[in-house]
Amino acid sequence: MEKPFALALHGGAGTITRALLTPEMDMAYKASLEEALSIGHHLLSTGHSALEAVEAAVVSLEDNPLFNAGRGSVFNKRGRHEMDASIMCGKTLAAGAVAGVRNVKNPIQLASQVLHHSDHVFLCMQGAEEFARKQGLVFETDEYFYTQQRYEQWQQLRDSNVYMLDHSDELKDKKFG
Amino acid sequence: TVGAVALDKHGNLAAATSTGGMTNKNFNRIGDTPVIGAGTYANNHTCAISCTGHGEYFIRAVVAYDISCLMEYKGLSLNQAADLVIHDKLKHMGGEGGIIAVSADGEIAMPFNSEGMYRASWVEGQAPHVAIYK
Repeated sequence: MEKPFALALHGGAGTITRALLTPEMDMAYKASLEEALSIGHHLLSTGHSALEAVEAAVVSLEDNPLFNAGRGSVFNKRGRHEMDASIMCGKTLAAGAVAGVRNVKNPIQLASQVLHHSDHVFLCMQGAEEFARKQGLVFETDEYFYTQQRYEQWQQLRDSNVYMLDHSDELKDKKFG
Repeated sequence: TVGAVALDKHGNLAAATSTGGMTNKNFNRIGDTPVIGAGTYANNHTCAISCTGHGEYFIRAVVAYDISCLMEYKGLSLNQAADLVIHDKLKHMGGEGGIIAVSADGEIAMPFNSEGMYRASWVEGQAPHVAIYK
């Protein structure tokens, strides 16, 4: 017997003043969320698995420069992009995760490849990138991951030990470790 | 950070999360996103969860698995378990952020204790819901 399906997604957390969130930005964020929601909903409504739906919805958000993942990833201390992703199946408890990967267009697809085609759960950095190449995943140049807004955010912080959440406009005066 | 959770027609749950981390992060820091049980978790007996926020706190609180355990071992509903972990445990630790979750029964929870969170949901037979911030 078929059950009612359900889907939820998020595009990050943080703080942003209403003054900075223009009506145009508000519409752009909502349209992007709606697009990802529609992709996942379509898959679920046509009988695809929850695992396929969450991966496709996240790919849509990774391809959107508005969000801090994939194409819109923030800059690290060295002015580079290091991405993390994971995926888990509730039926089998199988999981795949990657950390610190660079230039992989869709890290969630790499996590999915780890889940489906690896004896391991968690790969990181150059090893994970090597696995991505073996699995035929798409890589992009550093320019693909460049967004002016993220670059300006990093410029405010690059000479400090301060870091910032996805959508924050206030600085956290804390250090890691 | 972005993430998705789903319950399909066959009753199976799944969760996925992806992130670029924090601006100006150093020393190859990773947060909770790729840590199974902290930032991402799915179990057909309980729920599927994807987290977003200050990862160090989510790792220390083992947020996603903790919510699942509260449902499995203590019999809490998804919303009860999620509220307890996000608004009580995590907040008292000083952790900022939130989750999206769906239970095996199709119940959706999206609590957060930060100023804002981008989120959306769609349950079969209902209208889609998209929201930004509190």
